[in-house]
Amino acid sequence: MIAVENIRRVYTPGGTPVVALNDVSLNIGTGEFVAVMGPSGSGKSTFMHIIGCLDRPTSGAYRLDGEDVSGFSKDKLAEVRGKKIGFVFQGFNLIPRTTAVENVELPMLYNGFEAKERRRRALEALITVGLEEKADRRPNELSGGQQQRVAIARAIVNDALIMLADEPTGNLDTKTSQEIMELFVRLNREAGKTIIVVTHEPDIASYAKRTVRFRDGNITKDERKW
Amino acid sequence: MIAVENIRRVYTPGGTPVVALNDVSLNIGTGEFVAVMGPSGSGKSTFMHIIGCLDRPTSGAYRLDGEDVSGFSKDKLAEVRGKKIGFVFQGFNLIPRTTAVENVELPMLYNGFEAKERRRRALEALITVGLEEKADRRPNELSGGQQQRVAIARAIVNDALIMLADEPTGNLDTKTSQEIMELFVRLNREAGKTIIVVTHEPDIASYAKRTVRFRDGNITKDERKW
Ligand SMILES: Nc1ncnc2c1ncn2[C@@H]1O[C@H](COP(=O)(O)OP(=O)(O)OP(=O)(O)O)[C@@H](O)[C@H]1O
Ligand SMILES: Nc1ncnc2c1ncn2[C@@H]1O[C@H](COP(=O)(O)OP(=O)(O)OP(=O)(O)O)[C@@H](O)[C@H]1O
Ligand SMILES: [Mg+2]
Ligand SMILES: [Mg+2]
Repeated sequence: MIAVENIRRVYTPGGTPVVALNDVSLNIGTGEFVAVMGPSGSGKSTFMHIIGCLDRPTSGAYRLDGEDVSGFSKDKLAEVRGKKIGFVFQGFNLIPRTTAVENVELPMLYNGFEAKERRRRALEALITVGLEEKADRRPNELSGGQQQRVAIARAIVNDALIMLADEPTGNLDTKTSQEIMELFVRLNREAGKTIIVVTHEPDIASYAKRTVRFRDGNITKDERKW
Repeated sequence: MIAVENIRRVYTPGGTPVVALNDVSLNIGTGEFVAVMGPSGSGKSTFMHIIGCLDRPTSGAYRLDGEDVSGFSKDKLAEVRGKKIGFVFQGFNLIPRTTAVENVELPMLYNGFEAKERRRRALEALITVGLEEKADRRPNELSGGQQQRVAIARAIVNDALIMLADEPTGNLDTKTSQEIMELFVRLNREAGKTIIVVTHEPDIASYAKRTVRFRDGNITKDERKW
């Protein structure tokens, strides 16, 4: 379902170009649960943004469900994201002057849900991450771990078949981290979601059935557990 | 050196007041290395902001080096922060259109260092966290773990006697986390810095000699190792 072939991503911000991804090829099948690990700066978030249709590679191909997305217009990419992908960002990316429940409703605006149904689903997602009493709070009124959980609720609310989670437990205590990983396991087993989690914690990676390791913009290891 | 007595912090954003800190009393001596743990939303960051002179308690007293800071003006608090406290924020709080080295130089503006000396010290701090080649990059050109390390460099650059680090390794791989914690141990042992680290990872807390646990705005445990 996710087929990446010889992906290269070079940033040229002025001065020396930065090779964030060098030559990355990977196939992830429907319903897999994959952990992505690797040192700081090794290209994990860059990879996630490309497969999440938020960024284009400098060269190489990306086929999502058999379709080559490099041909897609901006609008088509936004539609694909809204329908197929739930994304938990490393920096949360919550909208500042917007309440938690409104932040969680956002991905559903593309999906044709009525306002009442969006509100119901958003509150349900907040209950799932233990934050229903914070529904009307804005991000600056929430703790770091609460903001992270709002970002997680936003990623599950549109029932997308793919979940991309970039360090989803970085700000959570051990107990809450386990609850979130058990949620992901349920979504994978019961709803058949394809889940890719970037993490630097081996305990979190152990919930996945396959671990892919990055180093200096390349994949250096790809291990399945049985 | 840090004496907190019956601190209470209530937020009243409109609607139900939120008791972030209920009744917190704690003494931390010069040169101690303390880990602060507790569930998401239990008051850790609120506590750190108060002892870091970035926020005032609703009631209760805070004496820093024997002086009651509740009497201080805004300017006096800014001066105390610039001279005495290095702060690593949970959300990094880097300035967006400013390079890494300029971000690291910021705390020194209060300390009377010349421009050349500020630049030298800032580059040295970036070398210490392994980021010298990213000195001229802006935050949006850096990975999550690189931004976190710039925030750490900024907290060590003014040689402040107190370091407050709120989840400083949340976005770092295991190896880099260990390097950062070993840096903190060196600063504590060799430079006599008083260090308080909020973390939810027991491996990180084990570098400290004392662990304080929060729950629902109260301290529920305070343990020293021997
Ligand atoms: N400006 C605010 N207005 C209302 N409530 C707030 C505000 N800031 C923080 N809070 C609330 O205060 C409580 C404590 O927050 P704090 O950030 O100190 O928690 P924390 O222990 O650091 O959590 P985490 O581990 O998730 O970072 C939380 O319930 C939070 O929602
Ligand atoms: N806009 C940009 N301009 C220049 N370089 C960039 C830009 N964005 C990212 N980079 C660089 O690309 C490399 C890979 O970054 P990426 O965010 O993918 O790393 P990562 O593996 O997610 O790291 P972390 O674990 O620290 O989050 C880094 O060296 C980073 O500095
Ligand atoms: Mg990253
Ligand atoms: Mg916090």
